[in-house]
Amino acid sequence: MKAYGIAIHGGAGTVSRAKMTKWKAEAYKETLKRAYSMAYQTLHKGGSSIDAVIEAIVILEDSYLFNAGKGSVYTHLGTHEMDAAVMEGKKLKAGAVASVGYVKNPIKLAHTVMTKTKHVLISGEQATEFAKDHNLEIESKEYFYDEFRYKQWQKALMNDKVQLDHDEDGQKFG
Amino acid sequence: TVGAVALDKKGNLASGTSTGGMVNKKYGRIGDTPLIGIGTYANNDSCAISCTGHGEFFIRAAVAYDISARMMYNKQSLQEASNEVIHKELPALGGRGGLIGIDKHGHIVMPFNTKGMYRGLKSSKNEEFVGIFE
Repeated sequence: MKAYGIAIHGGAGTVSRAKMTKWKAEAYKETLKRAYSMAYQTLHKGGSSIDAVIEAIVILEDSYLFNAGKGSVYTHLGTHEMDAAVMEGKKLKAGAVASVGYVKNPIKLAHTVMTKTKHVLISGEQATEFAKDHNLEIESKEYFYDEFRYKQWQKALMNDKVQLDHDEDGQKFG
Repeated sequence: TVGAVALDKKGNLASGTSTGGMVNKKYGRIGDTPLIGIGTYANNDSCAISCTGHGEFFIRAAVAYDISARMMYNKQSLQEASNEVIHKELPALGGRGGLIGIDKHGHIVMPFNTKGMYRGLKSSKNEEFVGIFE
């Protein structure tokens, strides 16, 4: 029988073991495990690799723990500019979005670009409008608020430093 | 940044990546995530790749397509190609980060040159793993 499988990541960075408390590590691992387990079930039942990829990423986007979707970091202006992309290996079909705000699941928007347009990459406010036109979930500013991320932004503002979001003091991976 | 790569029962590969970008980002800066062939790539003839890390370096090294091309034209394995890019090419530019990849045989790689990378996998070969550090 042909092999099948899924791998996922939640970002790479420089947080030290000392700063990764046991409960925080457990929280991250539990969310990662849920994401790849759900996606694996889709594959096991004969589902497509693109559906499994989107399913896993939606679970991670919906968690405040990771820098995507709900847990996205703040820009210099205090907004959220999210990017996402999907690609199928069979016919090299691809869809991507850049600098979109308020879209709950940017990966679903990237997939909509791939399946509903002749484009590969769209960006900015018009991409957010495109999401509304295709009935994708749009969330409020409050939905994207996270105390930790907010403080991270305030600290970066003071140093006026652009940083990967899981650097040392960030305690999270990029 | 989060990402996933998958191989299904029909032998099709797929890749996806999603990110909130960088803290305190200005000027409309965009990283590697939405750039096909750089942060996200899939080709049934080689592999599916999703990257995370300092996007500017991944863009300059055209990471995801580079790994696919090494496999297709240089006959490198996914393991060889991804290790070379993550542990030699990128650091030579000063780039930090990691990636996940899967090939058409279901081999999975998760190399990174930072202290840690949130990652996990499950395959029909009874492989399962979740980790943060080395």
